[in-house]
Amino acid sequence: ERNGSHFNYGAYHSLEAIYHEMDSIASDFPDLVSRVQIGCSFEHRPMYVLKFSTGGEQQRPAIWLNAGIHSREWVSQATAIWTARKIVSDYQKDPALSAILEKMDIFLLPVANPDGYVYTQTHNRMWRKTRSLNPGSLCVGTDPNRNWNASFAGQGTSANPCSEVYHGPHANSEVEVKSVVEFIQNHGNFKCFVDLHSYSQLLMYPYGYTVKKAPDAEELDEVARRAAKALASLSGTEYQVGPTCTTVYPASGSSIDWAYDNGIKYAFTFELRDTGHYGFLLPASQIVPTAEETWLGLRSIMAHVRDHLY
Amino acid sequence: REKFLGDQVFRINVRNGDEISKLSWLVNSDNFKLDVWRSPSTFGRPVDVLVPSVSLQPVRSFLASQGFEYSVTIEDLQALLDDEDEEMQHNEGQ
Repeated sequence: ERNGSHFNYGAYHSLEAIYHEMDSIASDFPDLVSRVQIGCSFEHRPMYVLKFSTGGEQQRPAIWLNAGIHSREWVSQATAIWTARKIVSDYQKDPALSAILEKMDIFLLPVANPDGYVYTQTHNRMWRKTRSLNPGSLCVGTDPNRNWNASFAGQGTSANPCSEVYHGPHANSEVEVKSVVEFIQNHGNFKCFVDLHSYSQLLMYPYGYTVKKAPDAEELDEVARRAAKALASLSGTEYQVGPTCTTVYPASGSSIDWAYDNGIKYAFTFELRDTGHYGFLLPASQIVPTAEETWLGLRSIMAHVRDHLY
Repeated sequence: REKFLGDQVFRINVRNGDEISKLSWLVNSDNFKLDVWRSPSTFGRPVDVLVPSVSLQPVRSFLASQGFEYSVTIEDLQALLDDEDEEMQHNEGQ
């Protein structure tokens, strides 16, 4: 366990335990980290982010790391909390990370869908969506990664509340999505948005809602390939790289498409490890190796952003 | 908590557009109550589907009749879930 903490980063945890560890990290490193509440979920659970900042002006250029938006993708939340501890452990030890934090702030949201996450642990391990109620339907929840205002209700979504890709009644109808959108818009100076999912070993960039090439597609492709190479350097885990629409399938209303269309150039989705045997049920023994290799990819992206601020 | 007794996860290879259409019909059909873990895409990636125990036979028959290649990646989903649970409880105890 890192630095004498009693939190086992190689295990899956309850929401309460994750939030407690976030608080511990902030308490252990008060000059670098603070835990910030950005809103509440549909079922009134707090939504906490960790803000990593070495100070400087009020709204420095910033990076948003999003995890756990689809609640059953547990290695995403687990990787995120590991990453939080990695950042504080390596600051002032890793020159690349220190250089990033000297110029930019990092915001990390380990559990973007708290209600869904709790539901996977109390009722249904396979739950993906939020837990918001749909008037007139027995089916619960909206796909929070189809609810962003980026070609909302377009291809790759469904108007059926019972569908796993139900887009919701309108863009940002999900308070979990709205909270992130409002925070980022109010901040006004985000340069990078990375969304962690599982599973498939993919590193994708906009767009999901159209086959049309994003204006920065060439640069994003270069950045992504470099990140995938860095990731693979640890254990040989190979990632496929490309725009969402042509790498997997059309998907409208996604977080990174919204981010990109709202001025956040460096927008990427990671689909984490797929061993071919477990799907979403990646064994806990795989958490740390997955997080370690993902970190190399993330750091590569963040270093590029640091050197290419706009 | 919901149990997944007897449920399995199939990884289905998709070779062309015709197979994508057929598989899309299968996964969208309400009859089999399939849970798609990795969706059909136009680009040749295998599709992962959670097949409830009651649908195993009809889904196998469909895949065989349509000439699909597939493998069972998770034979006993509940066993995996039980292992995961046990590990979490053990960690909590520690």
